[in-house]
Amino acid sequence: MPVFHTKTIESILEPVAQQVSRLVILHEEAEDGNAMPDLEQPVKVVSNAVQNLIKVGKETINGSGDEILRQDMPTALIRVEKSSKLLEEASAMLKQDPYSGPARKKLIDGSGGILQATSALLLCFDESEVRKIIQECKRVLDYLAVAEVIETMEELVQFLRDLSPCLSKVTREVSAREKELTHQVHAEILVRCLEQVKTLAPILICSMKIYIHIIMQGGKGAEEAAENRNYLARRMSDEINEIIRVLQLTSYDEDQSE
Amino acid sequence: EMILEAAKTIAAATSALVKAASAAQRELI
Repeated sequence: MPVFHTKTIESILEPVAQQVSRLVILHEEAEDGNAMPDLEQPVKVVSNAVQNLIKVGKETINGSGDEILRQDMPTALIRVEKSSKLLEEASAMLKQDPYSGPARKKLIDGSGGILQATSALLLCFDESEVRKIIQECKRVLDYLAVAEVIETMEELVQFLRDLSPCLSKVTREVSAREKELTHQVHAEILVRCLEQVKTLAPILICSMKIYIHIIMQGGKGAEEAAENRNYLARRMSDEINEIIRVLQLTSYDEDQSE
Repeated sequence: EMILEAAKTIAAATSALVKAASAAQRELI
């Protein structure tokens, strides 16, 4: 049984995966099998659904600026279409001979193929969505890198104006993503990192304020204040980098590393 | 979003097809 790494993909494909597995088992146990019913109508419904997916898939490809999606999605669409053709062939063969063994094989290959190709397609789409979140995370990293050169209150205000909306977006999107993951360990890491980021953000801003006050008064301790600020910025960057790493993981990666 | 809806429709259609095919086999077991 395939493992789906988001709850959305799981909810779409898990029921059909179970049905396909059952069909394979029934086929093996029944050996020569019973006469198959006329499958023309349900196969037609699948073919129409596949044509619609191909249309929507092509629109998604054309409307996306994501090069990886543009490269990977057509392959999945071709696989869905090929599997649909297998079902049409199986249906035609079964009309001639309801006991046909090769037709049953095509039926199993076709339905299994549709399941796998749809899974690949949804994964491709999902990975593209993850790349959008990662892009936002990288924007936060870019802003954090600027923290070291902020030396006036005006610059700090601008820094906050830039960072805040971006950080809010990352928080919102990573939080939603965490709820979507079927892999509990990955979800927990994201929650932990996000909590750290939320805790560190106001402390970092405070440390930047302290640094600015110290250098404005020309007082002692500027070096220590800068060190403290840099440490906090680095800690936040580390947490964001960990979020990026975990966002890219799938259950499959984890199983392989184990 | 449209992709998800289209995938849902395919999953439901494939499920119905496989169920119909399974029903005939199940009678034998």
